[in-house]
Amino acid sequence: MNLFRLVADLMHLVSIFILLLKMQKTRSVAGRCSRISFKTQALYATVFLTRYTDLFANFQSLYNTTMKVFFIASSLYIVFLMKFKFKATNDPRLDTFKAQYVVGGAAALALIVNYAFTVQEVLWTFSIYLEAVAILPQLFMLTKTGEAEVITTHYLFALGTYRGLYLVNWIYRYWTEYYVDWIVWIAGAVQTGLYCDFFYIYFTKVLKGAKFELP
Amino acid sequence: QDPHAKKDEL
Repeated sequence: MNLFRLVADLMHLVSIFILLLKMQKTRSVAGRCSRISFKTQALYATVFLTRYTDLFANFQSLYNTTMKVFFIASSLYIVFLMKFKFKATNDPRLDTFKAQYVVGGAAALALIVNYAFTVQEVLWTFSIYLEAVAILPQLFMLTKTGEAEVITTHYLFALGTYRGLYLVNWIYRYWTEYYVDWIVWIAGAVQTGLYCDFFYIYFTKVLKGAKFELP
Repeated sequence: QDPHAKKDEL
């Protein structure tokens, strides 16, 4: 564990808490579109469920296990809230990204490009590829509405920072322990790249107090 | 060697 990875994981936690906070806030203005993509959240739940199949078999540390349990539990809880509790505030007409294509694409690629052709390893690889593109429905929704609430932009910023710090962590680990993981690196680079446009607008507008609006 | 055994990142 290094500082980059620790802060990255903490930013990931922060992003989930921001999302839960936003959903609590949304409840008080029921009927209004929450502007959170259900598809993205469902994809994240799928990512965690397929990645942590080693939850009971592969013990790394208490930290590792606790985080895995938290990510699985919180992602399922968020999906549950959006699907049942706050169903009225979720507008599927804005959530139109074709998620089945990225699921299919990630599954096909995981079957072809993996480290070992075993059920667990292919599921893990699938989760890596799927996580790389899981934010697309959310970003697509943002493009469609052309604007976002401040709290939604903070959520995306926390997620993007978490990904960016993982890139730094890999460079650090390569030099300090000769750690190499091409599948994770390339998928991670693609994932971080997806946030570039968002980061630009976040820094030039939201942090200066302006509304998040697409040009 | 099981490639999964050494995976320590989340």
